[in-house]
Amino acid sequence: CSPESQKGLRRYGELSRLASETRFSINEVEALYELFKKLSSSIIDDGLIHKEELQLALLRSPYGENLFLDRVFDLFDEKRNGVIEFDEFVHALSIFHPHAPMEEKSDFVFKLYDLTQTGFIEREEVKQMVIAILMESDMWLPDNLLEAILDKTFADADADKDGRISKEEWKVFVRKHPSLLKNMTLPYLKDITTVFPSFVFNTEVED
Amino acid sequence: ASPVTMNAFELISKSRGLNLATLFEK
Repeated sequence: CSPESQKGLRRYGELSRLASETRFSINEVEALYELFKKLSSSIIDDGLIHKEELQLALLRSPYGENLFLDRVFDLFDEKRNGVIEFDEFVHALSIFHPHAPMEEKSDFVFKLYDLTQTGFIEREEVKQMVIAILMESDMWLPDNLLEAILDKTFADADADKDGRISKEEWKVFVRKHPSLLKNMTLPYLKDITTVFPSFVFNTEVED
Repeated sequence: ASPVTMNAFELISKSRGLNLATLFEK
């Protein structure tokens, strides 16, 4: 057993574990590794995705603040150690798979919007997010209009009228407005081996 | 839709920070 073949076996074990934990096949996990390599070497080539690298990929600039990018990063970073490792990347993207259940997608978005992680989406949090999206788009709304948007949203989503949206209320709300989960499905993930065909040069298995 | 008829989450979901499809663009 040469060191090279031992390394290959270890890698195969890792790939097969990730495939069993997610909706991806081994070849698809390998194709995702091509994407991961690209993202994790864009600023610091250390095999980890730093927040600035995710920001560069999504916003085309590593500088500046973006509340939503921070939240996405935090949810990908399962171990909460400030970087996204490959297994965390594959786990999170699995939720964006077209075959992932809506319930999983809905839970992910709920956690994303529950900024202070209280188990509820509070009105103040929604206000903060609306202000953030307005700033991102260089838009401004007078406070009365902003409050009107919040009133309308909570009249629709906050069934028990306690000023916050519970996970159950959120589930009902997204069922009424499925477009709110549109971002949570990435059709590319169904054809990831075609999007990153170069994985075949490093593959451990031939499907 | 105008902002008044739009619910807050529709607005929020337009953030570029939430559009992960960008990761796959070459």
